[in-house]
Amino acid sequence: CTSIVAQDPKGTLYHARNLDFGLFLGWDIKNNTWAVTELLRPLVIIVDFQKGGQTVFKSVNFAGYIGILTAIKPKLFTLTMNERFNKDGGYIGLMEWILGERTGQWMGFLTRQVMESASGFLEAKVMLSNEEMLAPAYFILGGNKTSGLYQQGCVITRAREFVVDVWDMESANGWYILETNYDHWSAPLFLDDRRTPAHHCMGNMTQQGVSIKGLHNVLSSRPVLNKLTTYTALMQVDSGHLEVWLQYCPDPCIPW
Amino acid sequence: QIPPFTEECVDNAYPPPESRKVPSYVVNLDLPAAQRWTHVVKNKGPEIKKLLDEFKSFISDIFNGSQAIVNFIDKEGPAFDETLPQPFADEMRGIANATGLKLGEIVFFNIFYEFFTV
Repeated sequence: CTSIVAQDPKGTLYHARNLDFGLFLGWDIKNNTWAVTELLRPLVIIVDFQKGGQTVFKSVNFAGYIGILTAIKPKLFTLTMNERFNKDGGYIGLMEWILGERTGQWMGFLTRQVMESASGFLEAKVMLSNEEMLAPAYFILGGNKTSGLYQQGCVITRAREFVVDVWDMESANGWYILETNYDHWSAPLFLDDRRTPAHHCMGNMTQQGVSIKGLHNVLSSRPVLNKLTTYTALMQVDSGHLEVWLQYCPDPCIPW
Repeated sequence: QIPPFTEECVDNAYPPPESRKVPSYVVNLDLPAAQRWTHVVKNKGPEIKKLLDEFKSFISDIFNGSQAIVNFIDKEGPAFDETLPQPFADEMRGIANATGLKLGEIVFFNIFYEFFTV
């Protein structure tokens, strides 16, 4: 996955992501595709969660999956989740849950609760940082304020039981923050470096190019776009705009 | 290309063709949890089933052909569901009813993130 929170020169905040899933889950040697990625695409939907006829938040879901991986609470905040692979992974949390130790939250349910109940960026940040979870994760959170110390964009690096790091946009780059599937203070695996290419494309685009179109182009650039990419989601918090495009990576394209 | 991969920054990918748009649904949180997703998933059962079969095949492969975990998911899934917080447990029951899939399978689909972080 690749997630980006960026602000344009006028201070408008955008949040965009590629959802990549299906690594090692069945490579189709005839078509050069991942089986699970191909099966996920027809299930991608936009969901408008409403109460009293009013939108509470909007999300990108797989039909049948009730948790949240990508969502926007119009005018308030945006959230994406990237997988964090770790020795102390979700299967340990899963085993603990089966064995009756149920103090942790399921990742998808935690993010759903955040989208339903958090009233803003700061409350969401606290919830995503403090709740014990069953699996590690990266939460990429965008808010609705862009000035100085109150600039609202961050990456929350989570272990199952505690927050490892909170990285703010101000200290990241100033006008954007970008996360793939590696701790930001460590180099990515050289076989799977989407971070460096994504930074290069953001640099090429410049802050003047930040927009729905510009971020879609960055996320459509190989290897940020790869054979695992299922969809690209683009969000603009102030207008509540969410658009989603299924993604395909025609050959020549790298597998991940 | 041999890794590390170099980027190819494109500037003409937007807008993609209309065929890549995805459908939208309203989920009414005022409805009882078991009814919220019915209209979303009622025609998606076969597609969800295909995906779950692929997951199961993968799990079976990594455990050297053993069906033990797959059987566990199918048999214990409904009981597992009772340990999950509301309204999520009822939402999953509603999805299982609407798609005709086993509750255990729907529960598994909803915890695939935790499972695959391995």
